[in-house]
Amino acid sequence: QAGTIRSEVPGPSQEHDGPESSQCSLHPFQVSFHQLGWDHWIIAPYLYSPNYCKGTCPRVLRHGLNSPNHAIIQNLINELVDQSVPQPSCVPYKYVPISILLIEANGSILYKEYENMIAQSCTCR
Amino acid sequence: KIGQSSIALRTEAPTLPLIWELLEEVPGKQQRQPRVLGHPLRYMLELYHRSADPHGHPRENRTIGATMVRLVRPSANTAMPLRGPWHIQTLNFPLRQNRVGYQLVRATVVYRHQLHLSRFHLSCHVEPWVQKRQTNHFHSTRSGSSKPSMLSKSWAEMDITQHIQQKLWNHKGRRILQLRFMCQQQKAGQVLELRWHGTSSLDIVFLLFYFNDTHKSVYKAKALPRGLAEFTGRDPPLLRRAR
Repeated sequence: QAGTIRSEVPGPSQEHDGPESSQCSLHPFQVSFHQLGWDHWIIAPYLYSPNYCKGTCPRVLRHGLNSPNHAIIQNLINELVDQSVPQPSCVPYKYVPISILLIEANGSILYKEYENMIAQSCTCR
Repeated sequence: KIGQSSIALRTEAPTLPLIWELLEEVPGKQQRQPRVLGHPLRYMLELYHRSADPHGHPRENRTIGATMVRLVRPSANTAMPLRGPWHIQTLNFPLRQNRVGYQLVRATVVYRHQLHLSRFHLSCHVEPWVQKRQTNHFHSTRSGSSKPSMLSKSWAEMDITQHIQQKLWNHKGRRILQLRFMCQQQKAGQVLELRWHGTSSLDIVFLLFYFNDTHKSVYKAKALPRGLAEFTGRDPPLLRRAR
């Protein structure tokens, strides 16, 4: 009964979704391997930018958020059926790898590409 | 917690790949290993800068051809008695079992092919070393893909992927690859002989193992040649899938 549901779903509004700045988005964040306690192990790079996703998920998930159908339905359930079911969460959508040069415990030197180490975009799901 | 209760963590997080790797690779803070300096580190830093930008992002046009490269230094060297113009050192490289999920794509030995000691000039090359009583033999280094390629004015690289297929067990049951670092002296001199015995080849000859992560490249992977599967300690991914 999509038509029925649609009529009951309120449109996007600043009132419900909060100001634009607090909506789900990618936040740049940089950390050094020294801060992580791995500088005795990792030689390069010195800094690591994992970034993070933060913000509230809008009640109507716009196309650009790449939310799966499930997230849209979960939003509707929270809104219309049961508020104990949480709204979707703001989490990373795409990642990129990082290349690391490190020294192993036995003295070998290792170049390695680690997948999914840097958040590149966010989604609500 | 790493290094203190790794066994407990293993049982708690058996399905987290990064946690597994950290447990295997990260030395404990208290076990701070001596810094590997000199040529091997410089070589790997150059390789790193060619393959990644200063932020660690892999370069689009990187030519490394693998997702992981391990540099292994010799664990010991022995200088042989002088044989005419030839100065020879035997180098032992300990080989370890490869981690599950990584496929060896190439193995090379990198060495200095030009040395200058006490104003003497030496031309060097590397050969596999086989003890007389050993039953397993290397193929000739002079054949096929084992001819060295010159990386720069000072470094040469020789493909030894085929050699790695050999069963290189020593009498203690460890896998050891033995290579001879041979340098030919242009002019004879006693001073140089003394210098040669004091020269450590641990810094100027090393192995490079190139691996690909089969977790993500399983569709691209080719079946391993016989012997490489033994080196990696598991079946090739394609065989495993068929089973």
